[in-house]
Amino acid sequence: AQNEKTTYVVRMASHQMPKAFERHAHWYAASLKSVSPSADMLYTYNNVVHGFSTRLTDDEARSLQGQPGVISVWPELKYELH
Amino acid sequence: TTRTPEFLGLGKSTDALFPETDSVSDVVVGVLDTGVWPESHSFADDGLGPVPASWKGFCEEGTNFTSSHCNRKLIGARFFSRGYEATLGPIDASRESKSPRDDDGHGTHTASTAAGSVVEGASLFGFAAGTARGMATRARVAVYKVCWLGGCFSSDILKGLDQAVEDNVNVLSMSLGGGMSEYYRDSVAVGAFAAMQKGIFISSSAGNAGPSDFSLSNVAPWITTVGAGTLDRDFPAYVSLGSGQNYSGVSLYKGDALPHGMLPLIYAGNASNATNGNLCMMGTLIPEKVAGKMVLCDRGLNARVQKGAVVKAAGGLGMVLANTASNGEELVADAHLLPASCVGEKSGNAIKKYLFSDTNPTVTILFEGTKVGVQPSPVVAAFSSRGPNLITPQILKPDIIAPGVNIIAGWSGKLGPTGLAIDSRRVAFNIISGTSMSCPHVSGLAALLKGAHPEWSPAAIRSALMTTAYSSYKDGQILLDIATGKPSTPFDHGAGHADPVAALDPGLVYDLTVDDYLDFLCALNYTDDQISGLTRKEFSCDAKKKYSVTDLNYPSFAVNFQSNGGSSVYNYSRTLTNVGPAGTYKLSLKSETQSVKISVEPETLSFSHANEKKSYTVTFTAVGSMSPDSKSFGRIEWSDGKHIVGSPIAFSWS
Repeated sequence: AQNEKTTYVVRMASHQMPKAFERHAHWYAASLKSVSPSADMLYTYNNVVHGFSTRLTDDEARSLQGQPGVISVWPELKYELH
Repeated sequence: TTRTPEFLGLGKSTDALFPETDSVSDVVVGVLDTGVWPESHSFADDGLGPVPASWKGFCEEGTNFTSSHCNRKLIGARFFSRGYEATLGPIDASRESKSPRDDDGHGTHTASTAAGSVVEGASLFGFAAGTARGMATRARVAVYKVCWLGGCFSSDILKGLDQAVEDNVNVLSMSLGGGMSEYYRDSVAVGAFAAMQKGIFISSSAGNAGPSDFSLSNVAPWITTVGAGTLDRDFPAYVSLGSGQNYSGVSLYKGDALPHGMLPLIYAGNASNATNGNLCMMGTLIPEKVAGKMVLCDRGLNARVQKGAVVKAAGGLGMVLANTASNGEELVADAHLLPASCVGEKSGNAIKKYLFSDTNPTVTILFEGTKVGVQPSPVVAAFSSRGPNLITPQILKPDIIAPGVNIIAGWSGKLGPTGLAIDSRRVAFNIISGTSMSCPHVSGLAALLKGAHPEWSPAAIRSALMTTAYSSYKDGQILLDIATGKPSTPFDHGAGHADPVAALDPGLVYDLTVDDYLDFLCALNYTDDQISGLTRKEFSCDAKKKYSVTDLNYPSFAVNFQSNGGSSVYNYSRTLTNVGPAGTYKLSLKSETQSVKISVEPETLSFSHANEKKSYTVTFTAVGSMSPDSKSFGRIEWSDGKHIVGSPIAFSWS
């Protein structure tokens, strides 16, 4: 169960992007790789939030939450039609 | 949709009031849902000019969907499935289209309700026949498919919103919801905040968890939250008993008639070995006991149309579907696969009483087609979710109600009107119910208002809709709640039922800017990170500034008192912006309780020019104690003799 991955939406503080990165997408990717070398991004978000979604284990999600510039790492929620 | 345009006052006589041929065709309504059936006549583009120059979206190709399925009406169609597939595995293209194509019907229904083109001769098997149209017939439609057979996932919803904002939609319609969570956690609220920042009007469904209190979803104040009411149309199907008694029910059944004369009636609970046999769940009826009979099933747990399919599969000739306490007298019509009628709880109990007392109970159903002019209407739907607002009790939700019961609109060609796999019928239009159906009504009305007043902010559009909404019938009686049969309250209907013609000329509006919402977030004591997550930039609340939730310039009032007695005082400040001619507005106050003293300062507001702003303060003082969970209501109105700018007040004690 510890290795089971679930989807997380990761929100980043764009104004905290280190100068070493030219583009936000590169910074997001580096942040993700630092906790999960095998993880891929599902989406990057540019307009409604700054961040990305990905699949992580619980431990990886906790680790990512502690990375600089990471505002939140929320597990995906399911919505339903009304 | 047929009938609701007339019910909302959007007939030929009012067409001239709305500038349909001009600016409304520049308005793009984005719909986040199950996609679109592009062949629906509701998306024909006859008479529409080139797509607006500001439009940046496009139509994405995929399973059974090419860019040629789009036109000058349907100008955008995208799909977002990565989150769904990451959780549930790759999409099986034989079961659902990996494209914007709608395999469910819901998205086609909502999109056509909001902004469908005019379609003559629409009906479902002859029911609700007429000329169908969306609320904003000349607005453009862009669909963002974020819901799939297995549900709607927040990562996909967020990307759909991200794309819609980038594409430059003007109105967003979202007939979906999740649980209740703080705004910074809720993807719909987060995405809607960014949309609001770009001047996009967002309407969302209030939810179908009524009539329980605290059952709302989508309560962020930058979202317009829409509950559901009935219209003046019904589909009567009378249940006639062997005793000679008749009971009113509804049905959309069209097919082989019942055998002539009275038929034996059996209670499903007596034709099953299952403990929940009364519910007509799959595989629970004993065919030997059901064959050749009419079966009474209780509503609940499984889909209403599935109960009919279960009765049919067991050899039953027809079904009487009886509401229970949770649905009360609300009659929701369905296109059943066998002759069936849905009756209210009281009728259901009376039929059961006959069934259990008569040694040879018999019944037949008399189908009467479509009836219009039903009064009273509207009434608040039992399923429509109710306040108080659990997240921010000082913001009254829902904001407004609109038609959401037995609504006919465009449908997917992939499945029948019941949505059941065994339903081989295909229809161009279907009749369904839910706050999903009321939400796009308001989205379309917002598009009309945006076309008429391009300079109005999303908050101004909502204010116009709310302050001109009606909460009583023409005889002065308060709108009824079908769940109780009693007058509804602002926790049920918000500001009341939408009246778009009145909203066109509201006189004054309660406007809101992004900064006002930021002050609101500070008043909620959100952390800098939580606010930055919403605003996408560095932000800190001013430690020296006094923030108050009650100062958010909302067009309604919710006041929450502690019930442990003593005098508590709450001040609410509001600012009105003149969007009409110069005039002097005088205050009128109504309250049904002596336990709260209300004072307003000043009591007269004079406006000499357009866009002039004037502020006032309302002081609510609780006098004495009230028991916990008490509620009471009032109303504040400003009038210049021509316009009435009304705001509901809801008091609650906890």
